[in-house]
Amino acid sequence: PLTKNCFFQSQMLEASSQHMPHPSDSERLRLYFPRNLCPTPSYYPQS
Amino acid sequence: YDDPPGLHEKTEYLLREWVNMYHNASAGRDSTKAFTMFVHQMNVQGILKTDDLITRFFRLSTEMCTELCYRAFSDQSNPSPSLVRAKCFHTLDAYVRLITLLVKHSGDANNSLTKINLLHKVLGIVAGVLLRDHDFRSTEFQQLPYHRIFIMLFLELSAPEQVLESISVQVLNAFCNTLHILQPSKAPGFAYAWLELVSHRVFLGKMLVLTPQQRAWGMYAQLLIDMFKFLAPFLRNVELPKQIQLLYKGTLRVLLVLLHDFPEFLCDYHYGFCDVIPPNCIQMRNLILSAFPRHMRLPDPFTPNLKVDLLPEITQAPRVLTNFASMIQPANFKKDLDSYINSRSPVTFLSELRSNLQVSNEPGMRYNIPLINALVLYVGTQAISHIQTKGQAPSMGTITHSSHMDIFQNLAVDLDTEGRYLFLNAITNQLRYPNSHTHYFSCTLLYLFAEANTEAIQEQITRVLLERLIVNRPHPWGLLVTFIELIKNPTFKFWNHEFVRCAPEIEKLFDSVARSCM
Amino acid sequence: MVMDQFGMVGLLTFIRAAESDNSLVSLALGSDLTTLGLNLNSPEKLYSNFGGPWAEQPCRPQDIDYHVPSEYLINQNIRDKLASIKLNRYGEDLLFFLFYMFSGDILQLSAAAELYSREWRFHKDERVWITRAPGMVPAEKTGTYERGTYYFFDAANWRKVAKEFHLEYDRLEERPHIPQAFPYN
Repeated sequence: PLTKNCFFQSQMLEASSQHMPHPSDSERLRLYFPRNLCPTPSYYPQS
Repeated sequence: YDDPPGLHEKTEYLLREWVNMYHNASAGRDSTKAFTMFVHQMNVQGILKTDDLITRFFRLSTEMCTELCYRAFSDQSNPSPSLVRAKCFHTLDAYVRLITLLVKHSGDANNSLTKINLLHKVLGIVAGVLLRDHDFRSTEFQQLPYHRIFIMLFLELSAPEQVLESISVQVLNAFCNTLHILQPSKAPGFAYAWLELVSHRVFLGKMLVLTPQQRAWGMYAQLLIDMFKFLAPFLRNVELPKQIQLLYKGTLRVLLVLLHDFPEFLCDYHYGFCDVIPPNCIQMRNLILSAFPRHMRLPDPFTPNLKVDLLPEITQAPRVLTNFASMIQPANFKKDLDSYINSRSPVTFLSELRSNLQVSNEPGMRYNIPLINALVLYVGTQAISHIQTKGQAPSMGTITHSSHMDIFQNLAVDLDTEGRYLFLNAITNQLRYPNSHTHYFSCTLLYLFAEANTEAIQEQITRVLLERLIVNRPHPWGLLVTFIELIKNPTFKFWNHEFVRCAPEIEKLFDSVARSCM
Repeated sequence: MVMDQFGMVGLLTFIRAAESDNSLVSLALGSDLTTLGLNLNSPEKLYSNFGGPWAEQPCRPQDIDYHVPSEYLINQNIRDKLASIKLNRYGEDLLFFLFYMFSGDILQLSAAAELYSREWRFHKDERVWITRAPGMVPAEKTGTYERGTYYFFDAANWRKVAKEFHLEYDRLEERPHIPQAFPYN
């Protein structure tokens, strides 16, 4: 059975999954060409 | 913290000053001009007078920076996450630059000790503020400011500069220490950012490629074990809510990059990883066990009449960088084990073996899994050495009638189904790429199947192999070779057993594997 | 047979339970690891542009910070003095560059919209930009298709290539829609 601490950990994880790290968090601040991720049509080149 | 009166105001004033100077066009290359002026201001304010004051200054500064971020998060006039981030990074990046410059310029240019000591201090302070914030705010805790400070500080200290390159291993060590302190079990609210930091491309490159003689591999292995330990209870209990699934899937991605780019790293540390990954977490374990050295070309396991014992690598022992022998405790048990291996005495050793491995009567928790894993690998490696000192190589003929095989056969017969499952898992965890361990344990598993005195033993050997084969790829080479031998070689009369046909799905599975073999 | 969770019946029970409980599948049968956005057959190292544990794609070249002299970096104070990004001022070459380099980003859509306004059309099956060759009228034209000579933009060789083509109008993308997103600045 999961311990009480496991439930606490799962709760904390659940809360922090609401504000996941964003790729730009690990990148230098882009003042001119910032990332503006958005869904583009699947038939566009994706990478 | 009994901060001296006025220190909070001084710190706030200095921090604000620095942020403005950092962003000012006259800050100069890498803010060095601004830094020269600012250090003078810190001196005037007496901040650099004592170690204690410097420590307080960094704690207060870290708290102020994170506080500013929490205010930005809650500021409703800022709907855009991008704008909130820009606002936070405006201050955090300036603070990181200040730390970087203080580390780079503390002490003489070639006095790396003061630099590293200061870095350890600052990382420890940021970690302390994070843990306190994590406990205080609980589910309101936000990882962003701490993630930003750690990653930008790491990237700044990874710049290609002479003064930094001379302390690069110590910098890695300092960050690994900090990440170990902040491991997911200790700060679950920081777990996603933690894995992002641990798997950042620059961090991977520094830890696994650029540091000479693989000196950082052990530190990196420890960080992965920290993650596996955190996931273990959830995976073992198959409690996979979305937030755990996300972390599990992210960990799989990181392991895939390691399997593709650094298979030798996974080969060297597979033992420690499999010791903490729960037995039912099959695909992740298969992924680790599938790693093989890049120079090696594996023969197709389905090759008809594959002569495994003629492969050149099959007599070479793989590197196992975990000291598994030291994990066989207590000392008198290890002494009796060595004595039995050498002289088959004390004769009571075998009858007491099971009780030495059992830790409770709680179903599913009865056995000390790391002890079983260590015992199996230790006895197996002793057996291989023993066989090789006689000028022979492990084979179905040379592994029998030995104290080592006595121990394995005793475990196969004497353990209950749970213990035997764990014991057989420990053996199967050694079925990897062509090496002497893979060959010895493959022969051992097949020998235990052939010599089994009950069908339950044969059924559980089949179960342990099958559950590893039915999961999605990758599959370790040694696992495939062993299973193919089991179902093809008529000596084992595999197809006669009732458990082969216990259900349509199972029968279909065996038939499909058999067809791919034939 | 072994009747508890440690034999064949135990495995079978788990497999059957996994068929109805998605959270079990990822453990019982594992997932297809080739669908995690990593090119596992790549001859190159993956780590150097690894997008991170949550990324479905590797990093794009412009996502990776290189240690460049700080003078190359845009300082906060001169940001506002720089001309803002106006795609209608740029040549086709730059528009195609932005379209192919900024996949999954507002810029890709913005470049597509600007190309559309310059009479380029994105063919959803050929997955390529085409436009009528100047001065060439279609050899055949109906309500649903036309046939004639067109310029294809060949991104691999980065040039326009003239081609005879049977063009079904419904295979052309409509004017790209740019979602209202929060600009960084």
